[in-house]
Amino acid sequence: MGCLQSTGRRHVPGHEDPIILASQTAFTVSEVEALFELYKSISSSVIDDGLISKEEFQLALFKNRKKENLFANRVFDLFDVKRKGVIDFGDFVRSLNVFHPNAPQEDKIDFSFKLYDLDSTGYIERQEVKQMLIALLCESEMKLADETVEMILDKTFLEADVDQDGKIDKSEWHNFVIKNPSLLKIMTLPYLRDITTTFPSFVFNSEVDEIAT
Amino acid sequence: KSPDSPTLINAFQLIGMSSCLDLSGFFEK
Repeated sequence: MGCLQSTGRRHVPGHEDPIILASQTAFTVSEVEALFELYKSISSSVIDDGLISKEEFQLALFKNRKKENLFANRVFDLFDVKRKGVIDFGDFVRSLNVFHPNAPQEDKIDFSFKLYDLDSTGYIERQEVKQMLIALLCESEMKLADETVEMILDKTFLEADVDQDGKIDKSEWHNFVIKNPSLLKIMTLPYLRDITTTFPSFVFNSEVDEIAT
Repeated sequence: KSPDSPTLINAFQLIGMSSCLDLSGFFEK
């Protein structure tokens, strides 16, 4: 009988080889393994089934499973790449990869476009932006008169919607973000540079012979 | 009504202030 405790990683649904995931992302093998430590804690926080449910996702983000929010739902849906209603490890790593400080800016622009294209029509429509503004106002308890919201929308669409058809297409979004780079701030997580020090226990559970740096 | 007011923030700058779009919660223990 061995005294080392097995993590049972091979039995985690959707668990993909860290070497392959590292080859497809900006993460090193060690960082993928450190992310697995984070993944394990999130995916076992409500039901220990090796998958992240929406409830577990929200609990990890807000420490509160009851918080229903338009943005949190949208981010979850984008992480749920295979549209299964849950996030597996491959989804988790590939989605977080977009938030890596070294990820290509184009990937960040694409992800942010999908985030704001709430109904996935390929356009960010004015009514979607208004819906998100109203959600933000509710969340922050900030009060803005409807007329002010409309003025903000007018100004935004005047700048972003170059052909003035009432919706922002991908190319218009790209140009708008290039002119307003602060819009991509939410798309970078500096924490992702330090995940091996945040989750050092990965070294005890590593499945690769030599830890890549 | 002055849609060109230089002080007016754009809608996406405002939306980006949502705490629900900040994924750093994953890393804060």
